[in-house]
Amino acid sequence: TVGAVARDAAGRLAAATSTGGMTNKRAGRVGDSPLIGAGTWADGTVAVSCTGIGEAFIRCAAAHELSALMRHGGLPVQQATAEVAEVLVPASGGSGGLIAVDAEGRPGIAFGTSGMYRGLLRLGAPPEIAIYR
Amino acid sequence: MNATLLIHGGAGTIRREEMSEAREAEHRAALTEALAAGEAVLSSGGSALDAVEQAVRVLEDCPLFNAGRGATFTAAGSIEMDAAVMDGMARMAGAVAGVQRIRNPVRAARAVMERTPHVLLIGPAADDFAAAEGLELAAPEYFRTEHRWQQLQAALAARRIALDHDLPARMG
Repeated sequence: TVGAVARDAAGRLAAATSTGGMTNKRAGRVGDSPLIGAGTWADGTVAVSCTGIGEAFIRCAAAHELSALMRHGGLPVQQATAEVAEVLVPASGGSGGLIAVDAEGRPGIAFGTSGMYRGLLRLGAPPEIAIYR
Repeated sequence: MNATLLIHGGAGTIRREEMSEAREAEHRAALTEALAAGEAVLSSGGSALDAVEQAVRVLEDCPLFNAGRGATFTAAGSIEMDAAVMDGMARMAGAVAGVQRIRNPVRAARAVMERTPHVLLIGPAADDFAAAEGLELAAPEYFRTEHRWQQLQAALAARRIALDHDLPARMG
């Protein structure tokens, strides 16, 4: 699974996710990526893209839950991202990671696995790439 | 101007000891290329939606990541892809699921959002929609990689359904 979230100079937010799903999945199985609110979400508060055991992200509506934690719970983006990745998704029977960016351009990155291929670019600063925990 | 872009290429059991330096360098180069594609949009005042679409397209075209070319296999030995986009300002969303012929599924997801009243189109009808909209299609062998085929054999032998990174990286 691959994904991207962005906040542009005008303050707009967007998210995109694309995947082949899981290896040896039953034909016809659909995970969280194309389900809006589960693996992909963007509103005026945050943009979110998820990766991992899709069924767990669907069961807890992970991407939308991250936004709700910020809008209703007042959590900052990084704390909301960590809450979903490290608490909600495991409680729903799976593991994986999320990337997020809020309306101020602040990033959120969290994953409950040993690694996640990830990159961060703040316009005007050097790009940051990471793989392992 | 807090323009910001984040990308991911999947999470899982990614073990340093399993990854050769060369392979890690390949992954880092692809991630850097994806960030650069998004940065080109943002630095010219482009939209967040265009930036995420361009970044994801780079990763879909890279056989190292599980999307587009290099997607994983189903138990039936087929490749079925899913993608979604969402525009936070307009609160608009588009997605495709179970597609098999669209070179860049993220572009089809955006076409569903911008050119239909729907949010999600699935299966062969979604492939046909993309073709009718002039999106680039590709033959099944375009998406196929030996690395993922070997991962499927390992998963079948282990009777597992696995994340793309949860099978030994050195596969075939």
